[in-house]
Amino acid sequence: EGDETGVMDNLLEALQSGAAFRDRRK
Amino acid sequence: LSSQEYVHELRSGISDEKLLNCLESLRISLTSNPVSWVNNFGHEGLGLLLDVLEKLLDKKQQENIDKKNQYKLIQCLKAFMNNKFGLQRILEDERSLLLLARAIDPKQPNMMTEIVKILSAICIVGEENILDKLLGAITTAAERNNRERFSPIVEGLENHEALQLQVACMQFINALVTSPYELDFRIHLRNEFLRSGLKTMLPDLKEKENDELDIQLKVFDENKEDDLTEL
Repeated sequence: EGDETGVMDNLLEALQSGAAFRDRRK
Repeated sequence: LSSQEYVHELRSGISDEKLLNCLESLRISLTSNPVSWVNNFGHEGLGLLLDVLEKLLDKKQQENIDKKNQYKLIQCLKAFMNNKFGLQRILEDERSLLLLARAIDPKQPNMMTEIVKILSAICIVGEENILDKLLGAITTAAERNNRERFSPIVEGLENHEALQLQVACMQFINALVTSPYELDFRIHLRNEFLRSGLKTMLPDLKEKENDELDIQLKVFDENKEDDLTEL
């Protein structure tokens, strides 16, 4: 079950670092 | 407590300090138990959590304990969403988006920080129609208070005492503005934020020279420039 947890944590990290937005523009 | 015992507790209509203790214990359980436990709780538990949140939001005069309960409940929802099942449940449930949007309150900076972060994540991860649902929820929530729909978010940005809230609000603005597939819609949302007060605030925010805030301001500027080029 380990790989199913931390979804929100990962999203928030990607948002905070700006990576989530860079991925979108690609 | 087992997941069913929490369901039973929430269904029994507990309030005030008893509710706060239950929610704090639930938050820890949602964080530390396996996904199967969260699934079991979620079948009935999510609806009950949303019922409690709605009840708190509907109170005309919120006491201090109500505000504490509301904040704790948001933390429970965040913990519930930290796996694929929980996140999917929230994404499918328009009521949850509306209640989260209604709970946005610039006078409660810590809670608002958590909510706009959650909504940003939903915006980024959701399918194509999630933006419409989210904007619908924000619009409905603002209409209840006779306000422009983006005013509370811009008001959160104005709180210079709460840097994390400012970062989270700028992040949410970026999540919303970069979401539409259509160029016209992206420009429309960006201009609406700028008209709602963001334009006058940007120079002050840039002067703060905070790394996390600078990342979000850069994202905002870069996307604006890209859209202008495309236009």
